[in-house]
Amino acid sequence: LPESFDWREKGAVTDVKMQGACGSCWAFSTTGAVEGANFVSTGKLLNLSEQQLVDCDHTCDRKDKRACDNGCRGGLMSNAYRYLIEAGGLEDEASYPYTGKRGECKFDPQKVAVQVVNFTDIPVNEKQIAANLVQHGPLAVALNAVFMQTYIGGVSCPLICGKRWINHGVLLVGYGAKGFSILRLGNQPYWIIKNSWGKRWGEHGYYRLCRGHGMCGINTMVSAVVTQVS
Amino acid sequence: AIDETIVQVTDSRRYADLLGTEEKFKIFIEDYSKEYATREEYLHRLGIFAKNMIRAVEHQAIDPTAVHGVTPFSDLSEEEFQRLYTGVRVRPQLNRKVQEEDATVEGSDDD
Repeated sequence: LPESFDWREKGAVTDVKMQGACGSCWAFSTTGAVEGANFVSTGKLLNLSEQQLVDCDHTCDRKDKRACDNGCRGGLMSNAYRYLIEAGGLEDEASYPYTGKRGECKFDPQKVAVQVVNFTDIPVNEKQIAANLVQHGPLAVALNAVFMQTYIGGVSCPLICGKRWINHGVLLVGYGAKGFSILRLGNQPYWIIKNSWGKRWGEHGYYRLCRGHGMCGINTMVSAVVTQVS
Repeated sequence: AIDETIVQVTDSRRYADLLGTEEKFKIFIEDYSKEYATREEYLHRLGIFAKNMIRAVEHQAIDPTAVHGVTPFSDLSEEEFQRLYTGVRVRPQLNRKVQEEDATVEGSDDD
């Protein structure tokens, strides 16, 4: 594995988006992973539609029927992949633009830009996560966002961050080898995370989080997706 | 003069006064083009903003390598922030998985 890696430098990541006052982070995390997977397989970066997921995806978890995708009220990336496989794919942002509110489903199968053929959960081991990131493209992840409300910049490496209270879906786009941490007494590796709260939040919309400690549960809900190559 | 028949029962002003936060709040409103419909709403948001400034200081102490402070969400309570800007529905089995992992880590900490 390279010491540092960043999918943004390779052109696999779209511009930072803004979910607005809508609990649709799961949709942004999903589209980010699909955009990245499509780039890895085709070399083309497409900007894909979150609104299609917000409006049309009501898929429930196979084991827990209460964990269903529900527009601005939340969802799960793994449910969204299953919806995309069954629905036939994802439209692009231009044909199905984001409104930030749940509306009537206007999905048109004729306008599908990318088809999803499979997805997988990644093990909790952060070296495996890094390997999958390099191999498959940006990964959908979830974490505990408690420190993100006040975050402005730098490498976030809190002494305490609950791993159980995972509540926010984001996109893992890379990692770095050396971000200085006073608490950890030296340079610490970190993850580079794309958020969906606009460019005025964090480091131009990005968050850097300590790597190797399962920080804020970053390693517990990681998934990769594979798209159809036509 | 203090009117003893009117007693301050909320703490929002106290927080604001303690930190002298209202000026910062006005800058925040301008920076992020915030609009509050009524004076009551303004005061309510000022109280939340003041509490969030205290939270930012706490976060800075726990997380010194990052920078914490005023963000676009500084006028939202923690509950509002979670409801409006997060949204992953965690599966119960995931929480169990994390708990088991925690137990393993603690159990292996022999030396």
